[in-house]
Amino acid sequence: AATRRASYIVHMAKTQMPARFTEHSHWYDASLRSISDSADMLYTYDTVAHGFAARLTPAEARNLARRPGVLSVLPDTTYHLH
Amino acid sequence: TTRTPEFLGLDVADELVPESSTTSDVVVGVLDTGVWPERNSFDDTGLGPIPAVWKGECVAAKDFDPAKSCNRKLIGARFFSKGYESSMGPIDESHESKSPRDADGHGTHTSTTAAGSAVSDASLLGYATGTARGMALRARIAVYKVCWTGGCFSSDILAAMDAAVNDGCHILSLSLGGGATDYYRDSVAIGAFNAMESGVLVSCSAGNAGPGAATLSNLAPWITTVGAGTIDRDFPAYVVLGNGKNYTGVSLYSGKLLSSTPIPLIYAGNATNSSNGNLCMPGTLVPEKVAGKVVLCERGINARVQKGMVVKDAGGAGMVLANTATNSEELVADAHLLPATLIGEKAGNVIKAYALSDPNPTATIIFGGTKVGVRPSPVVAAFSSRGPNAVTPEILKPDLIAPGVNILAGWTGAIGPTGLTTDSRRVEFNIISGTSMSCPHVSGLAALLKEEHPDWSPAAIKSALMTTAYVTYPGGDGILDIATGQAATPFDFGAGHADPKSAVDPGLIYDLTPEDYLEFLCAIDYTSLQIAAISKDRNYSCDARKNYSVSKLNYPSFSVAFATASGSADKGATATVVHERTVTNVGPPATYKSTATAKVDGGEVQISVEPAVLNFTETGEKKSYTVKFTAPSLPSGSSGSGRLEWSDGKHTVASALAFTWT
Repeated sequence: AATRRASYIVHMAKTQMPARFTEHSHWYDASLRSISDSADMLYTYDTVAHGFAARLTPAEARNLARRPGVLSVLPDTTYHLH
Repeated sequence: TTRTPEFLGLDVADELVPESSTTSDVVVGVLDTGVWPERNSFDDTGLGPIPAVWKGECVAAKDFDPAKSCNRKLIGARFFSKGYESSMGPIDESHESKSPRDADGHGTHTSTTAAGSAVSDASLLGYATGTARGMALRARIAVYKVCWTGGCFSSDILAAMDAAVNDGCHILSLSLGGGATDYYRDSVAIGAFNAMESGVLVSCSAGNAGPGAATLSNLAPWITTVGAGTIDRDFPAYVVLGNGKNYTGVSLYSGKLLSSTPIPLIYAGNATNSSNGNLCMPGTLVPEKVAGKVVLCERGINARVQKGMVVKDAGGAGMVLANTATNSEELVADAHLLPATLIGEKAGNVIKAYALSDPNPTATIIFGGTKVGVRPSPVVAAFSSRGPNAVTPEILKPDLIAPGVNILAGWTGAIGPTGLTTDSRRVEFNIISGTSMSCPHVSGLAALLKEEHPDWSPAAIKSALMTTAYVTYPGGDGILDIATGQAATPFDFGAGHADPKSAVDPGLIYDLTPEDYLEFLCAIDYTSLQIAAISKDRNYSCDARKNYSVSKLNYPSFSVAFATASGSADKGATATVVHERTVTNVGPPATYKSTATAKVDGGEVQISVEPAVLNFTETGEKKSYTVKFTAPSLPSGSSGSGRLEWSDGKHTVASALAFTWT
């Protein structure tokens, strides 16, 4: 289970983006790379959220949550039709 | 959809917005299982050019050609599957379309309900005939496929909401939900908050986990949470027993009829080789025992239509499907593949007793087709999830109810009306039930209000729908809850049943801005990180010197939570809770007078409104008032309800009151 990847939604504090980045998506990428060189980026969010979705192991998710500028790392959850 | 426009008073010639006067630029974005674009409900006759500001698109896919599939009605179609595939593995394209195409039916049903074009002579196999049309006839539709066979994943939903708002949708309709969770953990709540901030109204289904308490989904105050009620239409199918007695059920069966003379009847529990054979699960019926007979099955576990298929496969001639206590007297109709009817729990018990006691039990089923003008209606559907609001009890949910039972609307061409793989029938329209059907009704009504009042905020539109909702039948009796047979409470139907003709001219509205919701988040003790996660990192922090309170949120309804006295010494004490509200006059100058009523078992709530009269001298004027609720200490778990109305003689602006003691 420790190595199995699942998707997570990562909410980022856009105002805390380091000055060296000009594009938020680059910052998101760099944040993801800083905790894993193989995790897949699934989506970036910019209109109804700031952040991205990625496939992570639980450990990677925990590490990412500690990164500067990361507000929350939420596991992808299943919703159902009503 | 058929019948619900008449039921909602939309069919009258003087439509809310005269057809010829405007071309609508309102776009309803539907997040669901996609779309079957060939349906006539997406015909774009009479619609003007696609709004210039629209940034959406119809994406091309193997079975989805934008040039053919999209037009001036269906102006957007996207799909989001990365989260789903990340968790469930690659989509099996032999079963699902990796495209905006709807292989399930749900998405075509909800999008056509919200804003489908008018299609005459619509029906399902001859049932529910009429002109099918969406609530917002002229609005445009954009679909965002986020739900797949294995479910709808929050990363896909958030991506779709991101795209929908960015594309330029004005209304988002989500007939889906998860469990009740903190708003900052709930991707729909997060997406909806920022959609709201962009002026987009987000309408969501309340859930089908009723009738138990606190079973709601989509509870954020910035979301319009929609429960389900019946309409005045039924599809009676009568069970006639050999002892001459008959019982009324419902069915949409169309095909070879049973003889009018009763034939042998057997209880499935006596025709099985398994412990739960009474449920008519696959492989549990003994063919020799059911061949040529009417089989009495009981609801539970597998789908109703599959039970019919099991009986048919075993050689049964018909099925009587009986509700259990869970569903009690709620009857939802199905297009069974054999003569079959669904009956209530009480009738089910009687027929079961007869089948078990009579030496030669017999029965037949007589199908009564479509009956309209059914009374009483609406009735709150048993399955409609109920309050209180498990996340923030001081915010009353659901917000309101709308038609959600036995609703006819567009359907996919990929599967039959039962969804069974063995169902080779293909229909243009299907009849299904759920808060998934009531949500797009409200989404469409919201689009109508947006057409009429383009400057109204999402909160204003929601307020107009809530404060004009009705809670009584024309004769004055309270709308019933089918689960109890008693009058429903605000925890069942929120502000009441949608009434679009009144909503377009509500008189006063309770408006709310994104800042108001941020103060609400402070009132529920959200940290700055949690607020940042919800509000796209607005650098907003709560002011420690400020006295935040949920009761200050300018919500169109009231949920007042009293604390039960703990010690015996202050048993006789009373508690007072004060709510503040500000109303905006959206009508002509007028003077409004307030009246308030409350009913609580075991006690009395005193209500004082200050000021009791509000005099508006111009449109757009805002005035504030406070309501003081004073109540004795009652046992924890006690509850009550009431109503606060402002009236100028022409407009009645009503707010539901719900009281709880904990």
